[in-house]
Amino acid sequence: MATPGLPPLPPALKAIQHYLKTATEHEQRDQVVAYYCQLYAMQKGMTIDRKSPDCKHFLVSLMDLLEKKKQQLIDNEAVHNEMVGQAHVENYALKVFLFADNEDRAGRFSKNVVKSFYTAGMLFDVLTNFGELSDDVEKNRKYAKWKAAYIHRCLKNGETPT
Amino acid sequence: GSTIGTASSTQASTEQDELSQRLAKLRQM
Repeated sequence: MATPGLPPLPPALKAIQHYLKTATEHEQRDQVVAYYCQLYAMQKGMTIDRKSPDCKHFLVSLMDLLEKKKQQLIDNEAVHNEMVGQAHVENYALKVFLFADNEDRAGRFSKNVVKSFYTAGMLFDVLTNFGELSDDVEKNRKYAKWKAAYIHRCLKNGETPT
Repeated sequence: GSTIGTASSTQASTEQDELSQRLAKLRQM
């Protein structure tokens, strides 16, 4: 899924695709989450490749989008104050994680649970925008990613997760 | 050849700095 307003993602930047997709999915639901997902994608993209013409073109366009968005969200403190933003993203990520965890513990396995664990794992990644993760967040990040992969594998193979 | 190479790297380096500068500015806005 391409991000509206951005050129096609160059193959070299495939690693940031899911963060951009999560941002697009949250554009209507939670603009703060969407903004910080794109900021994370920007920073990660810059470490991967910002020299080749197609990557540079993409990253400059993403930067234009972020600057524009920050101007538009002038009254949103969570976007303009990163400490408030961090608390916002962390609360949201935890909410998604707890939903998936509760479903999992109740034995209700579905694609939705896989997606929630997966999204929570990515949102915990996004929290590295704000510095080193706490031990608890780091633990949840690893657990969410492992659970998403595990339940996905079970569903695919017709097995019941344990 | 080497002069062109040097010019290109200098240009690339300046452009990289611009992206980093914009990122730093964005996060301070």
